[in-house]
Amino acid sequence: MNIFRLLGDLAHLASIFVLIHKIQKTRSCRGISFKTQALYALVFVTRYVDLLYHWISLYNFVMKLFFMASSCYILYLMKFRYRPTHDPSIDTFKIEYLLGPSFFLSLIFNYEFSLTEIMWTFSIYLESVAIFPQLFMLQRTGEAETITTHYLAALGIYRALYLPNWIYRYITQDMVDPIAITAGLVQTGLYLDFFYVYFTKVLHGQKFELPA
Amino acid sequence: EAPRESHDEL
Repeated sequence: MNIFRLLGDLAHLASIFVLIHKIQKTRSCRGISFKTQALYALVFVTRYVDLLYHWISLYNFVMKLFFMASSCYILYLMKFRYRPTHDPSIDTFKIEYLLGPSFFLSLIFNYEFSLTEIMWTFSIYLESVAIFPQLFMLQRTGEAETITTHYLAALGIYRALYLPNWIYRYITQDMVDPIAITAGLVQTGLYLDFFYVYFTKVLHGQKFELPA
Repeated sequence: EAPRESHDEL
């Protein structure tokens, strides 16, 4: 554990709390892509099956349980509790385009051709692109509630902080994980446009609006 | 050898 990873994990935690807070405070899941949230739930379930057979640490155990439970809770909030506030007609990104390539890439580029390793690899690839439906929705509506942008920023910062974490681990432990690093670079890259608007406008008190 | 150390990450 190093400072970059700890801060990254805390940003990830924060993003989930912000999202739940947004839904409960506005009593609405407007502006949130159900598809992206469903993909995250799938990411956590496929990655954390190792909870069943591989003990790492209490920190690791608790965090994994939290991420799985909270992602399912968010799906519940969107699908049942605040269902009328969710508009599927603007959440139209085809997730087949993300699931298919992630699955086939995980069959080809993995560390070991075993069920659990392929599930882990699939979850890494899928996570890197799972934000697409959300960003697509943002692009379509052209604006977002400020609290939603805080959620997205925390989520982006989480993976961005994993990059210095990997550099640090390479230097101190000689550890290199090409799959995680490649996917992490892609994932962080997807946020660059968003970060630009967030840091130049939202943090200066302006509304998140994309140029027409 | 798989870099399994990374599997300790979230």
